[in-house]
Amino acid sequence: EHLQTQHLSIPSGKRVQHTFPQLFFYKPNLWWPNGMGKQALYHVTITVDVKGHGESDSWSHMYGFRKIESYIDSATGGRLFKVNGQPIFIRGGNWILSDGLLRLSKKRYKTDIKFHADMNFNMIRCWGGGLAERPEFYHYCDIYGLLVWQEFWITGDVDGRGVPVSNPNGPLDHDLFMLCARDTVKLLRNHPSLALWVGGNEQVPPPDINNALKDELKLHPHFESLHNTGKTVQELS
Amino acid sequence: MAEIGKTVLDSGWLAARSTEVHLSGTQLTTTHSPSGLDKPWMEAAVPGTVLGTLVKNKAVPDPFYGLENEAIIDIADSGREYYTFWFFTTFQCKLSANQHLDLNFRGINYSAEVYLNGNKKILPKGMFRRHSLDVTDILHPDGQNLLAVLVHPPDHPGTIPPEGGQGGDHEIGKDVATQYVEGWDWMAPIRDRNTGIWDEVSISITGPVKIIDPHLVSTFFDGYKRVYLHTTTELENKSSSVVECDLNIQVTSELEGGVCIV
Repeated sequence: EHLQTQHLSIPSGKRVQHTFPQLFFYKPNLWWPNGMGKQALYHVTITVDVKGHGESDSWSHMYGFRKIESYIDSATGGRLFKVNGQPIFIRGGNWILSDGLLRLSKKRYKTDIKFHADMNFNMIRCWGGGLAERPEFYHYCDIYGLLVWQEFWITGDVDGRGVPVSNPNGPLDHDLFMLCARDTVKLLRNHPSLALWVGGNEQVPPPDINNALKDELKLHPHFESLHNTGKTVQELS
Repeated sequence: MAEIGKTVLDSGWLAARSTEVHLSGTQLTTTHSPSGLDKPWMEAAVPGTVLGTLVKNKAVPDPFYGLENEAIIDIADSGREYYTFWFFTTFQCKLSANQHLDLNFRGINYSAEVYLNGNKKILPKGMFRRHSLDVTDILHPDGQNLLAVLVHPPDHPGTIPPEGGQGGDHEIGKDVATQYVEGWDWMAPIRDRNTGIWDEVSISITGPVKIIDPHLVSTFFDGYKRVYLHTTTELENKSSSVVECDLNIQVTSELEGGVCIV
């Protein structure tokens, strides 16, 4: 039941967006953070066959079924997280990057991230002055159950709260910032370990960037339709 | 027919400082391609940065030992040209009819010019954006392709104040790039500000239709018993006629011991 084929025709030179009918799973193995259960992963493969040509392209990804919610607790002002409806006590570590000269390797990521899991951590926070981490980083967080808090490229020190105070309005090119943010979201959004996008470190991005990020990272309107069926927002990932 | 799929280009790269190469990108990828490790060309670490390649070739001391970082000239003192580098490689690719080839860069810091077999393409500014170039029409007929990439540092590399400090003089914040590179309380300044082809380079062969950035979302009901997977993808028809195609999605789970169910 987890195999589906759709027929479509695409005009020459055109780029189209296509949504499959939703695939139903009964009691699938859920993905859990380190210490709460297994990190069950499913292999999703998408292929496109062109009539008269054969297979034209394929794409695959390891995917985990999980629902992550987080909200600010009014009593403490702290951010509370839930995974698959279960509250989780976050034991997190700060992460700047794997190597100062960007000598990044799968082997190093695997070692560093397994080390965090062995230290009984369940979250890694990627600091805004470092990188938007790479798919290989997220792959091992998926495998070892480390939730990821990923900051965009704004820090208090450099953007308006440092000594000397500088760049109060962030980078010069806000459109470029948003172009990079959109492309980064598309690169990383299918990883089950990705738990939270954060505007920056110790600083709120400039209002136009912050509003655009909040607006574009909202739940896709496609899922709003599910609301009309009386489903509460609780039931959407 | 060449097999569809992605091939990572992570070996056989050469690098040279741009001020020491007196050829154009067109010449480098047609009549005067570097043949090996003749000066000023050196073996390059790609993906990697200019400084990573210089350390690999022992052209500078390792900045992470002792005070060696002080012995490496900072971009503020050398000027941006000093850390503007050529990266060169070759790759073999022969397409069949109706096949297309994309040249992909997953991360360039900070902007670049690409030359492939004498043809120039621009990779615009921004450290955290992917670039994908359809190079089908400029591949070499004999299959042996010459690729040169001229990588420019961030526009605002800044100057490190004598007292150091968090993010130096903060100039790097004017660009969309990683900010620790001007130094922080836990880190000495990175002399080239991480200029380079810092993430994966690949070529991907497709037929007429290309799959782009699928998006997977799951929704949960009845206490996680009833779960749906919603999948959206972009598709591009690169051919000059309408195409009829079948789009397939398959989800398999790996049970214990490597047994799969479909």
